[in-house]
Amino acid sequence: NSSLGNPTGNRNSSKSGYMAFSKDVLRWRLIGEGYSSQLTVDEQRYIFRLAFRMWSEVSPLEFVEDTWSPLEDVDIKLGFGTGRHLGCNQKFDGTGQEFAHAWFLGDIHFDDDEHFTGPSSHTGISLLKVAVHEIGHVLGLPHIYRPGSIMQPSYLPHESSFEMDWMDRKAIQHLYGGCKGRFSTVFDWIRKEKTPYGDVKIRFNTYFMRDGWYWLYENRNNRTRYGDPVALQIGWHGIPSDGVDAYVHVWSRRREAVYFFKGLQFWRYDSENDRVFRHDSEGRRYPRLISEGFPGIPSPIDSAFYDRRDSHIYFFRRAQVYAFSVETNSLASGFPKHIRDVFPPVESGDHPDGSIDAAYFSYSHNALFLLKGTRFWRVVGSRERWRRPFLPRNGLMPHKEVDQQWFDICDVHPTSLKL
Amino acid sequence: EKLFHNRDHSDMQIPTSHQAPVITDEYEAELFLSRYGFIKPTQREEIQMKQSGISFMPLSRDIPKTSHGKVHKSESESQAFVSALKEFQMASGLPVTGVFDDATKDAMNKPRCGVPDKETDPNPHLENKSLLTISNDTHK
Repeated sequence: NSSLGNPTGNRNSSKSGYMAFSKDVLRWRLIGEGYSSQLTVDEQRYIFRLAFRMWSEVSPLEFVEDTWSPLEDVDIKLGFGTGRHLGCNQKFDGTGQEFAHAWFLGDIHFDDDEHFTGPSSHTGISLLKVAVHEIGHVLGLPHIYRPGSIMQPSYLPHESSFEMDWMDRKAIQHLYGGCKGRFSTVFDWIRKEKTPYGDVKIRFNTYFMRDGWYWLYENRNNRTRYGDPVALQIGWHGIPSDGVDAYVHVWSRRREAVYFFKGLQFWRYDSENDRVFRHDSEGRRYPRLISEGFPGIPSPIDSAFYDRRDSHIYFFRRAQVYAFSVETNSLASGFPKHIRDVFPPVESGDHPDGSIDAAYFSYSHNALFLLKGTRFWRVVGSRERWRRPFLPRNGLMPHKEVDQQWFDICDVHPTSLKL
Repeated sequence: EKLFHNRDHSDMQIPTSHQAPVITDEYEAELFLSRYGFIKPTQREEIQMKQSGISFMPLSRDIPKTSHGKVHKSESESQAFVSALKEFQMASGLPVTGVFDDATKDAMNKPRCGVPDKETDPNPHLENKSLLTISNDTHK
């Protein structure tokens, strides 16, 4: 018999009545007696690693390939077979029709009489697509008859590049919850593009950073970019690969500069050439000490943002905030102050107090957000105060959960980061 | 491995024995519909399933059929077949005719996942509800 795990050992029934795993790091293995005869073993394992990663990009689950533990410790076992196979009581029917099935206990079988192909092929049956579908079953999803859903029972010829749509994401999050976690920093990166007619277009991309990883967030699609997170050094050349504390974009008529802060140091970023400056126009080398570049600012800092209204950088450290004038290159008078005094709660008691993870001005929302842990507080804007004058200047609106406004910002297991 | 001569395996010969039986008549259509949960197992089959500890009825091949694939069915079985057919047609986005027409035949022969579309589990509220499970101890 195919080794059947304990049906209830590591599962509990979720609110929707479908069973779901009760732990969030799951082990999988392509079993040795179940290799396909059509693709190399490395190709098979790569495709399965990618299929599992696609589910962890949209759910709090993480998956790790486990080729060493005893088989009973492996949660999801995958294998190929033909006809009567792998101790399974549902024999395969040969080429055509049934191409795979998933056992609720975590076994997935693929009919090796089908012509399975890799992601780059346009013929045959995409093993990646079938694997994502069958893993969906093992995680607790039934067939879903919605065009575009990866859980449709019939195989649709391989679209150029299939991804999980909004409803599939919500279906799995209905079983396992949303993706939560604190961020190192969040920012909109502004870049200038010259149109073919020579005009300069200003564009921005939104980035969420957590330790050594980052996601590009596609505001118009309400999700992160397919295939994220990726390692920092892939997209941000020269900043510390284990993450940063803060990002600041100084942007006024007379000056523009992008800075990353980490520990006692800071880097200036060359947005034109997408890498850090080695030294600035005065010949000073980077990274530089924060205490040198921003006299009066302590380090390390928790977070920071540049306020274009008053041309000040606001540095947050513990329960205090430091306003720094970029014009005079000095601390503004009367600072530091308590964060609560500069950003008072609109609703008493609902305030992050200190240790802010990120101070994020969003061009999408045209609003400033303070993020801490899995929560965020939106700062009351001047236009809003014009309509509702009783709101305090820079007041913090009651908190919300980050995963209720920015969706699908999910970790993946470090072993599948570099796919 | 399957025999081929072209470098890209495009001429891979699949022995006919490995071909899935094409669904051509109502008899096979009925097997398809019960395999994927559109036709519920009868009470008798349910007892058999419980006793043998499986929650998926291997297709009982002993349904009597006439020479051209029609199946002798009682009135209630005919109704069950037609309503199951309509359910499948609706789920597959086909015109809901209740007739085993070409579009339905084509859809049934398309590559698909082997997990039933409908709970085949006689009692969906079982603690270890599952799509396909062998429970060794029969008292469950």
